[in-house]
Amino acid sequence: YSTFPRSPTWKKEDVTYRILNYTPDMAQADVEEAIAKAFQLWSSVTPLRFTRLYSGQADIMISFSSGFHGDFYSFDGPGGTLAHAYPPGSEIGGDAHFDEDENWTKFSTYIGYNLFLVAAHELGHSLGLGHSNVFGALMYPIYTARDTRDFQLHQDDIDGIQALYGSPRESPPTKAFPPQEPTEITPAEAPTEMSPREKPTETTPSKPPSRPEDCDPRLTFDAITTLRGETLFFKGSYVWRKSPYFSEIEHDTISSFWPSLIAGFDAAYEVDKKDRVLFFKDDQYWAVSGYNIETGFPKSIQNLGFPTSVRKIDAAVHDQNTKRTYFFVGNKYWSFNENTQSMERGYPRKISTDFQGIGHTVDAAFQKNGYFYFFHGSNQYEVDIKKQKLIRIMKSNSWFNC
Amino acid sequence: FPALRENENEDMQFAKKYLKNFYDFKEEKNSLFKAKNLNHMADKIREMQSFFGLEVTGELNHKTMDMMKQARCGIPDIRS
Repeated sequence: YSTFPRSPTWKKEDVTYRILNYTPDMAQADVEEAIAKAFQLWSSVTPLRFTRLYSGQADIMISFSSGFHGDFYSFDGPGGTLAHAYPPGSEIGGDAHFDEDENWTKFSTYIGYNLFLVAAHELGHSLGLGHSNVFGALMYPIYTARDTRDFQLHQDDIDGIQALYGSPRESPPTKAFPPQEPTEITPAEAPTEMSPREKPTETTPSKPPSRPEDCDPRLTFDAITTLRGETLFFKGSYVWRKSPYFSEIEHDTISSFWPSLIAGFDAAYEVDKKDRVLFFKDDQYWAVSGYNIETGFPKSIQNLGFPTSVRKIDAAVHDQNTKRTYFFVGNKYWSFNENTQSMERGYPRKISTDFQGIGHTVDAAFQKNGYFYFFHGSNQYEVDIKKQKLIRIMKSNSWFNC
Repeated sequence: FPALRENENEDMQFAKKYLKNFYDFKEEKNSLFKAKNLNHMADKIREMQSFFGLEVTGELNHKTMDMMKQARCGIPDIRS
């Protein structure tokens, strides 16, 4: 992360903001919600509280404009520069300007720019953060379309803002304003006090679930896959990365590797010969090669040959020897031929028939050193598939040097 | 030197503007300093390539131009 020269910050915890005008691309309530959500992102990790004003001078004045708009940084039409904001200070200090020549949207699509994402970035500047060169961090200068549902700040963003303001007090105070019909109150009508109906309601921020302990004996996983010799364990938005190249278990988030992928995978597997990993969530799947998401995804799992009755899969594992990928759904499994790219005949079959000792559903699975590892709850089953033999049962997190 | 093709010249102008906006590139107006400008610009290209984790060549290659053309925030990445 970085800060501005001499690290300017707000010398108070109560910071005010005002929305001066709106973009015609979105409903006003959606603009207000996007901006309130962006503020809440920062208030949930600092002692700062944000209060919206409807008139007069606020610390952070938010506006939409195009081309020359009264400061030294004219906007440049569609694309290129989307917005800019000034570090904490008087007058223009803290203000955030959005280029009206862009197409603003509340959706996480590739058409238009998601206002919440850009506002969260610009408000980072309004609070004193500069740009980060960590790909996946919110303060990375280049816009990256990503899923904004349960969006979480990258650790780099949190480190940066807490270096400026510290961490939240015990009871994190945030005043989320319900999106109200925004009317610009002229000074004559401006109430000296906010009327009771406008009193902000106290709401606790939706705190993201914290990462479970590595050695928690009850630890379970959503999905597990190998990737170029490493092994990635997924749960919610968290990733545990086990690598032969470094001894420690690395703790990451999905968004730090693939910012536009949604959290909570159901399954994942690697086709090593193609340097390709597939992620599954509900009835969709994505293919990545390293950090790069292949174009044309997500696709429907029916594309692989599943009947429409299958709406999600529990786990998947690719057998590098037979070039077959096994998909586990409930107490059955399918076999997919990676060479012909088609589901094999005679499936689904019962898991317990062909996988010795696996008499239940499978949460996650991967292959390592010729063995298969099947995860069910907090246990994992090591199976020698050639000999059709269950070797041993271990705790799911036995890979974390506990 | 070989004459710059049209789009190379466009790329050069685009890159200059990008580096001025985001990497504090200052161009000497006096044409006598052309060589100095090119060296200074190559330094700024290297700075930008390093920030984005690109191969640091100091040249306006395809990947560097691609990165410069991505939609982004208007605040400089490097500031004096």
